[in-house]
Amino acid sequence: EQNVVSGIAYSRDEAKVTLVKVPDRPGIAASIFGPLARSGVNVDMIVQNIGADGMTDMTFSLGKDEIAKATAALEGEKAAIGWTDIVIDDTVAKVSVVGIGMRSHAGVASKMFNALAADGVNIKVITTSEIKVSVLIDRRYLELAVRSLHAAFGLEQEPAA
Amino acid sequence: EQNVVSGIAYSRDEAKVTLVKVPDRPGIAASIFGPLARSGVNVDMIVQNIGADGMTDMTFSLGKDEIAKATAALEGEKAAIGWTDIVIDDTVAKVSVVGIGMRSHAGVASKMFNALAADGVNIKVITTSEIKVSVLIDRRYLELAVRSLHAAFGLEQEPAA
Ligand SMILES: C[C@@H](O)[C@H](N)C(=O)O
Ligand SMILES: C[C@@H](O)[C@H](N)C(=O)O
Repeated sequence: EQNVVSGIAYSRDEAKVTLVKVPDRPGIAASIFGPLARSGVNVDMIVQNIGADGMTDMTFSLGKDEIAKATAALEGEKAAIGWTDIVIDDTVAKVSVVGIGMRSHAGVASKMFNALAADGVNIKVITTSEIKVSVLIDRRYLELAVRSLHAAFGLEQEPAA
Repeated sequence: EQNVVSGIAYSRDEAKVTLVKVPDRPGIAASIFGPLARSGVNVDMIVQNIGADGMTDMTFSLGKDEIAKATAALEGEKAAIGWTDIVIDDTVAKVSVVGIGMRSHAGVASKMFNALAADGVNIKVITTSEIKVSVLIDRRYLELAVRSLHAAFGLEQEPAA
């Protein structure tokens, strides 16, 4: 089918919070996002991969200006959630390739990941949706990554303001 | 703001493939999805959380009828990709809560995760997009999970065919 990549979306001032080694059993995800929701934290990506030895990591992304609110929300929840460590990284940017009618994400993902690899940009986190493949990368590579992705997908880039 | 959850989407016959402990350096994601794209594998979710000790896990989901094509595509790529193990799980279903105008995913995620927790359903993988929070769960809990999510979000459920 025709894969139409319509654009590159990005957000510069992102951060990620990872709760390292939380128990991988029912109720834990709820115990993390309940407090975040109640504190009005603006959570964007939520990423959980499969676990090992009954544990897994939980990562969420948010604007870097939300970090204080997120850590305040999670303070005092360590016993309820049971994380081993909490890693806060405010050095990331989010970049997404937006496509309409992607039957499979493999083609768009492969082209996106190749462009980033060619720049030597490490991909820290990946999530997908029907219309997007999104990654978190080191913020200092954002402009380079966005230029390379426009070129890889044959898109005109808006001139910088 | 008003969170409008418009529906629950689900896909019963899903599978996940996890490449365990791949090197977390530029080019690895490209080396995984290049072969999958060339073989025409219909990849849905791609999930990568942050790494540790220079390694991370890469998981992708696909229809269970695509597993043979995916494993064939990756055969012979072990040296190039460098995974420690490959875990294939054809017992999962995908469930998503679809919402319009979710400014933060925390509220919808928290309600979804609480509903699944109340059923004792373990959440194996989580990804998000602007309009969806998606999870992979054990397929045998799919009907229970879909009913509980309709109830939690006050949605009418279509009668089963
Ligand atoms: C880790 C977390 O997602 C857990 N599996 C739960 O169901 O809540
Ligand atoms: C693990 C994989 O995503 C790696 N970090 C890469 O950039 O290709």
